Amino acid sequence: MKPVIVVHGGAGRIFKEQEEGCRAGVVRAALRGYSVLKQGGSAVDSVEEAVRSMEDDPHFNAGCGSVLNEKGEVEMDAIIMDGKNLDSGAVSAVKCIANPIKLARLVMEKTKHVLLTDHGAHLFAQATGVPEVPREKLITERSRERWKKNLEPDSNPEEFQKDLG
Amino acid sequence: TVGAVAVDSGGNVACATSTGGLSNKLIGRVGDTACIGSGGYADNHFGATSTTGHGESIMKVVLARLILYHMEQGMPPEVAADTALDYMKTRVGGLGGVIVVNKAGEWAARFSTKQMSWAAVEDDNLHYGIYAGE
Repeated sequence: MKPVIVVHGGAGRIFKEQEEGCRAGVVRAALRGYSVLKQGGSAVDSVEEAVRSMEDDPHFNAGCGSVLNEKGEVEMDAIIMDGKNLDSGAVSAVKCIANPIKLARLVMEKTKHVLLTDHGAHLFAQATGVPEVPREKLITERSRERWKKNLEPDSNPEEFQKDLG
Repeated sequence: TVGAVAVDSGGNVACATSTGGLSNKLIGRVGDTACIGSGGYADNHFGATSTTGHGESIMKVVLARLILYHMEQGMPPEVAADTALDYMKTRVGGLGGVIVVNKAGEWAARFSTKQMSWAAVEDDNLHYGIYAGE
């Protein structure tokens, strides 16, 4: 069986000035995931590696570069699934974790559960030795500007995002 | 949102999806990403998929599992992806994008939005794009 990996960096609007960074980011992620496969790594290892790469890339809405909620905070979700045995792990509303996909994988491998959220996910991260990062480290200037713009009285972020996915 | 699907040399498939969610969302809002069958699904019997787009719409049609259902019915990845995205658009008015791989290693990157950044590597060949048709 020849290994294959496919990645996406989101279906939201990509402004012209962001295009090259997004192209480079998805190519880098795909190659990193493919490298895992070429070395005999599993599909699960491969997709985690690829997603971690994009979580660390501020061009994308995940990890560092995540958009902000109404309070100007980062709240991230992630899921991972192994097709071999239908094992799955997910986290939601996590705040100070650089790579939520890693935490999702730990949920899959270290618990009997499928999804941990918010405070429980935070406690689980602590218990499994996943380091916390300062929340500011996940916030980019672009995310902050977008958040501020959406708070303006005449803005309509829902309408703006409606046709963008 | 970012995501990945893969099939390894043993024929096993997997998916992963991660997101910061929706800009200026309500505190506590959870979208499709963390929901199994919506943000992603993987089953060696059929394939794997990761989704992105309007989360509430994706959850309403359980998009990732819907695509695998279509593949279970015999559709190739590209047709299954387009059929499911079209259903989401017509049924609940939602737009989005998906990446899909089946157990044979056939793959697709499809979207009903104007753009989706994606890349794929198969047999040491790299493919990538942002706009439809790339």
